[in-house]
Amino acid sequence: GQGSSREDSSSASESSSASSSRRSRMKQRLHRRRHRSRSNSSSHHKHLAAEDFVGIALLSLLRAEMKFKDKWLACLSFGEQTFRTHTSDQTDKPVWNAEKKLLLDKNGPRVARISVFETNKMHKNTLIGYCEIDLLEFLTRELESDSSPECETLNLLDPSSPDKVVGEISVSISVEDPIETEKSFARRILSIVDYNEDGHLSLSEFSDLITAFGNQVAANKKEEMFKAADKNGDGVVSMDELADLLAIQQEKEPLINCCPVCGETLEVPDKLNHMIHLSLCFDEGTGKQVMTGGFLTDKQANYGWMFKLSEWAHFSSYDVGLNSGSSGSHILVFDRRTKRLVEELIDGKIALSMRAIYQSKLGLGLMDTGAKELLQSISEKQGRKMNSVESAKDIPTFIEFFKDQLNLAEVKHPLEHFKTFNQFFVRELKPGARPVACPERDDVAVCGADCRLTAFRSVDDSLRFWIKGRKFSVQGLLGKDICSSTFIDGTLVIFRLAPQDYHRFHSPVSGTVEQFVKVPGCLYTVNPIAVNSKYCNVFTENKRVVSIISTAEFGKVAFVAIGATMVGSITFLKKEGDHVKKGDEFGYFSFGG
Amino acid sequence: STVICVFEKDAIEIDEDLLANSARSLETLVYVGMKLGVSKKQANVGLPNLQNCVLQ
Repeated sequence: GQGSSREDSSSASESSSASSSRRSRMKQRLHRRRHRSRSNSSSHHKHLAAEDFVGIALLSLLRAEMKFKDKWLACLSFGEQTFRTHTSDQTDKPVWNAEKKLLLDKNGPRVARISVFETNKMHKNTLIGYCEIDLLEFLTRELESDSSPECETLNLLDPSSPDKVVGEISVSISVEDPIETEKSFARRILSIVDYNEDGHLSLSEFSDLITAFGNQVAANKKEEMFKAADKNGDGVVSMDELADLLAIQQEKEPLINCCPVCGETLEVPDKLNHMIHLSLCFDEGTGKQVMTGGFLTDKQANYGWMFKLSEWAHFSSYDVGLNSGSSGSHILVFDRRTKRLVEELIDGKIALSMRAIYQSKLGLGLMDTGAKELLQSISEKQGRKMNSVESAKDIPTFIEFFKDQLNLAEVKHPLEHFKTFNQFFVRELKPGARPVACPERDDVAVCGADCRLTAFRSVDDSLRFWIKGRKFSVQGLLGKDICSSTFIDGTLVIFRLAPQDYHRFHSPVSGTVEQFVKVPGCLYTVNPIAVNSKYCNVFTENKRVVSIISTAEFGKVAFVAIGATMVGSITFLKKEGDHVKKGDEFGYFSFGG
Repeated sequence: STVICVFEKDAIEIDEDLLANSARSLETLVYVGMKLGVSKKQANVGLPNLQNCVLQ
């Protein structure tokens, strides 16, 4: 327990409180803040002021009593995030015992909203009741009364008639000990960056940690900091020494500039707030919380937080207007048809999350803690959903969301033809909707998809300008059996499809299909953020199917269809031995794993 | 999702505008059927294949 006792060393009486209860330590911390505030402003506060409202609250959704039997789940919304419990058995007294840590910040949200849904596999979940808790009010009241209850029962109100009570929910709210927060934070970051698991940080592990915190200090400065942290001079930094460094250094010159998990810039010079933020992010990333979350609304809580790691997040959230406003980040694309630069918007949080995960060793370390399996499972689940008849109702919403980028006039069948969303997703186009350049000349190759394209004369060029994954190689992409020396020095063309694109791919050349080789793998996003990451090798690690087309004009052409998060299902419409003419439909991507 | 095509060394001359954008790390929005490039075999038609030339 290193950090917070140093935070205010002037108070000798506080150090004697180390053995007191969690809540009393929180009270003392709040008292300290009040005391500081008083001495600074000479004003007196009878009640907790807004600036005292800081820390981690542990909110547990314990159980509910409803008026009829069903399967129930509860969502907890706080600020911009929503978390959900598991679904209960068929009962009128669901028990969840689900706990979530919430960041209490003086400038952050105060009111938590709890929504209780009945679930039904065949229909949408239905909101039955809700209640709201003002956490500041709740915790203030708790602090003023020494014997405040841990557990509270709240009425659940009917959303269409708020005067009507439809059930009760029992919750407990407590405050986490700040000293414990700091201790567990130091322990946790040490364990993540401690690659050789010896319980200490070497200089290189220490350097990686500083970089992951967004700190651009020079190598010699890192070494200097390392020596300063290594107080006993044994050449490594222990957990205690690391905690000391975080406590002291952060006050002199901020060490932690950004969160390596969500990418958020940590601007407020408050050490504890940083640790709280990072602790919560790590909890979310490692799935250690009982409730899952990271959603913007309780509606989205049916999906996993991993959505944030993919451009397909747009897909799940097209009805909440994510990609608008100042939070959007941009991917610039040159439109060959109009000869203009166009911006593709991507939600800022998603972009930051993707950068944090895919562009850092630390983030990809998190991927190894079960997230790959989660991506696979989310994709499979989404595939089942998009193949269901119910999914067809999402088609009009999708069309509305992408109305500027979808031309329904060129779709072969009317909308009524599509019985599931996946059927619409792999829609065919009317003959002639995509004219083929120089149709009579097989020596002219054409684009194989509606996409964002990059092309490079050599693999070296592709590595210089685009693919940054350190392990990328043509042999890794194609596999040893197919790859020949002429491919290794060959020309690379990358066709990247976005969610709104026509998802059938066509043959770029005329020839004979020699073979198909299925390569199993992960379902990372293929967004440029991941492709441009030196730590992530999406093209050689993702699930893919490699086909070889033998041509008279181009020799052999390797055609690799690569699956990605959510859209991991690859179907070919040709088989080995078939002749394809350039521009012919060759296959399609659809939702699935 | 993504498709990657790998052509054998010196098999294709990719259109210059696509290469120029890519060299600026800029993706180009294209549609199925748009021209991608020309076979180098054809691009070199008219030039003698020196390997097949015989001194007489």
